[in-house]
Amino acid sequence: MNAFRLLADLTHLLSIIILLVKIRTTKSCAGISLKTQDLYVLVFISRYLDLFTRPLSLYNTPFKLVFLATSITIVYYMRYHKVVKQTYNKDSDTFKHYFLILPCAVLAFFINPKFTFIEVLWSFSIYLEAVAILPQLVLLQSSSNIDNLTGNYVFMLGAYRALYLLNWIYRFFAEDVVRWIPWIAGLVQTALYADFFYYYIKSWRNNERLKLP
Amino acid sequence: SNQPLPHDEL
Repeated sequence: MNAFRLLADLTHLLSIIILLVKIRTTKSCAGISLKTQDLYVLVFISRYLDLFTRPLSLYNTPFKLVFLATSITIVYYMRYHKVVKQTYNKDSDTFKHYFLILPCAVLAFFINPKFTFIEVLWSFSIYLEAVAILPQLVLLQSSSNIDNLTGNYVFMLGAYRALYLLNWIYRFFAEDVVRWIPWIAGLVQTALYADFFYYYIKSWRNNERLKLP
Repeated sequence: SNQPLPHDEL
């Protein structure tokens, strides 16, 4: 465990809390992509199958349970809550996210640490997480005004994986740990946020509304 | 060893 990793996991948790607060307090999921949320449920389920097979960890296990529970809750709200589901931008959330699942599955089939059920699914979840934000970024581009909570949610979500990159650099030098799969996927994931980060920081510094081109 | 590293991260 190192400070980068701890900060990264807390940032990830914060992003989910911000989203839950937004949905619960405003009773609205306007600007949130249900497709991205669906993909995150798939990411967490395929990654945390080892909850039951590997020894529990005082740190990881609670986080895994919280990530699973919150991501499923968010999808439930957006799909079934009578008030919230009306606010979902169904016609703007148009990214064909199913086209993301198959390539990640095929890639995981061929590139994984070990050809076992758990390892292939784990690789699948790493690859899928890298691209899961795409529907959300596409939806933000078509949103006329992005509310602060949504902007902060996406920013924290991007920041957490950037902090993981620092954690991996630290672990490479301090613990001589090398993990190509999450490293490359994490780089791709963070790179996808590049232009969002640029516009987010610009709007924050000029104290103006966040607007993506 | 080609044992995959344990998934000690989230």
